[in-house]
Amino acid sequence: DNHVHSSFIYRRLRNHERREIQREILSILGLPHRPRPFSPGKQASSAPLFMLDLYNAMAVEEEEEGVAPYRAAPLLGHSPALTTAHDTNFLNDADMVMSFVNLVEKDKEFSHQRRHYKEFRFDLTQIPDGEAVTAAEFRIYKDRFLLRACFFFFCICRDAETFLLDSKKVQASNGGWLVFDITATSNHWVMNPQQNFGLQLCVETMDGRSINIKSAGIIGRNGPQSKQPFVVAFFKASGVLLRSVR
Amino acid sequence: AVGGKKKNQNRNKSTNKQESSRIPKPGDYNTSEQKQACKKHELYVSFRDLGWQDWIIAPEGYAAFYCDGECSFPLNAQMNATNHAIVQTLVHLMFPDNVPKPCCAPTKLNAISVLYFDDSSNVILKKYRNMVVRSCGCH
Repeated sequence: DNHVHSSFIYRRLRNHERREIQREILSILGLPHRPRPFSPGKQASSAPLFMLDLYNAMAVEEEEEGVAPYRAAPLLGHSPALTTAHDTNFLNDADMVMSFVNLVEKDKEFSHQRRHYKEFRFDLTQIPDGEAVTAAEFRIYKDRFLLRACFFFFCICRDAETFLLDSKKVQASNGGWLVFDITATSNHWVMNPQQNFGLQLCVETMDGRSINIKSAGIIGRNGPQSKQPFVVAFFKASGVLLRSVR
Repeated sequence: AVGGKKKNQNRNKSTNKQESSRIPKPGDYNTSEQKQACKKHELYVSFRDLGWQDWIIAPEGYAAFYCDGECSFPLNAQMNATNHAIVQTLVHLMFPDNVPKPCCAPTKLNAISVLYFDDSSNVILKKYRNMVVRSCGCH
């Protein structure tokens, strides 16, 4: 408690005071009720870890009152080839950042195309009304390979039309987070939730052969919690949340 | 007081007249009435004390300040006691019901960011601009 100023009145709250203050603060946070997240041990998952990095980056900027360009939060200690330094200030401009855990994961293989791909789905309907997506990323973890000195070609598509969204050329020996820009699709899904058929991730060797995702070192839902795929979206509120004076 | 005590009443009246014309000096108030000048007061809100650490990831709590205290018109080069009395009189003539009274309110506000889980265990990082009082003043 060393950061609590000496003049703070510090005493245990009585029950009715606690309920009164809880109601007051929920109204300040703009929440209808206090959330009740379900998954145990959730704090150790990849999304909360990443978001905590963003929170610390934002807190530093608020302290400095500066407008330092936002750089991808320190990843799980991996090679720069897999990180994306965002020189824009969308973290500064963002009023809200939201991460979404993967809901479904299916490995699929089409015989006539011999095309391997993994499907991921995220529910963006929880986004509060009036928020506009200014940027969105799909983040997935790739283990490093020592043996093969080759490159992989990762591409992320939107289902149904297999509409190519983003692609990455990555050396097999590199490990860490792959970050795909899915801003356009996220906005599309927010406007048309019924057309959200998820993402498809496919991997090819440089000579165009489609290979199984797992054999390229990709970590899916069954991997360790701190390496599971997630989507993170940055929002700019349309109306400023004005708090009534109390 | 019932009749018969007219003399007393007169005396009372004269002393009352003296009383009202004399402007009380700060020392005249007893301590309970003496209010502090307008300033920022501190109130630390601990999310842990509210039993919310299962869904609020950060911060642990925050310093929620509020403004309170007595505001007297700042007498300065432009607004000396005479001008102050003229302003009060004019305003009172226009709006007899309400006595113009400066209020102690925030003059600068800070943002605060909160990181929390929603019902579906998605993680939300929300920046609340103009949420925490930084400094107070008389308006």
